[in-house]
Amino acid sequence: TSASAFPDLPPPPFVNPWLSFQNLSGCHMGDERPGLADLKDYLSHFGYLPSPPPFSNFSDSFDEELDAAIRTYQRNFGLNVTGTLDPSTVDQMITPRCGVADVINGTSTMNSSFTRGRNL
Amino acid sequence: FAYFAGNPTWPPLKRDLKYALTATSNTAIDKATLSAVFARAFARWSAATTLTFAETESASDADVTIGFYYGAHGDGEPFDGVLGTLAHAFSPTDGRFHLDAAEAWVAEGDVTRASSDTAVDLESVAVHEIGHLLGMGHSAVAEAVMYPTIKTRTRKVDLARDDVEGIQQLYGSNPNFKGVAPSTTGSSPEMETSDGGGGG
Repeated sequence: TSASAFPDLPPPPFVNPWLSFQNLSGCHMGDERPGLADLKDYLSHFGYLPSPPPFSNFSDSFDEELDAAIRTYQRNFGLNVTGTLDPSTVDQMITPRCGVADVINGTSTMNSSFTRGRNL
Repeated sequence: FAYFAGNPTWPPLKRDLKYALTATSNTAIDKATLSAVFARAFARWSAATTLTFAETESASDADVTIGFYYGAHGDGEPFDGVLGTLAHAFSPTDGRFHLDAAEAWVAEGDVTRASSDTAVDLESVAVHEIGHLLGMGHSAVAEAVMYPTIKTRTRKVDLARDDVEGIQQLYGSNPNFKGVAPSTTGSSPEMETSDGGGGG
């Protein structure tokens, strides 16, 4: 069906795949909150967490690894290093960005002389 | 600034690179406008280094290929629709540069005055991704073009001192380079942005 058949269709809805992270604002270590697994996927994609083992998924637990990943993220982006999902950290995370990873294996950062891992 | 693992670069005998716009059917932006935007973006890196860039019509003749794609597009890094991930590019000497066709790309006019809340400046993203194509990683310096994020309705196309130092360590300096713009020296981050032009 051609688009011209529906001339009054509204524009596509505003979409941001990371907008749901706003629901996690205020989370800190020890919390269990639906959506934390998605945040872990995000942090894994950009190199702040290792990928989950094959055939398993991330949990919704705010564990030590997530705390450390968030601290690295906050350090890289010049945020207060709190380890919690404070509003400024969430705002930074939902900002549109390049798909190339920042860090791999938690051993190097944007401040270092090279970025390890994927060459994408 | 940062580099990829092993500091991959284009080899010394490869300083005059060719690029091709190979997948443009997924964008409404006309070819002439795209050519102009990418020419300006490449010129910003060329001005600082010994590299030159020229567009070619032939993908087989190109060192760099540029395309707009929706969702999964065969490289294991699917795009995610409006906002989120905007684009990605591979390190030397791969040469692939992919943009998310779902974005509200702005190629002409003042992006800071764009009516869409999701408008993204094409040239700004192009300058960033070209940095990856040349071997630059992400920078923690907020005013650098190699900073990983960019807000909607924002234009950031001038190389900052951090970008220039990084690329010149890889490829040497263009003797005619006039230095970085005053607003991008590193002391006072400045970008052209709309009022409240947040990332959504």
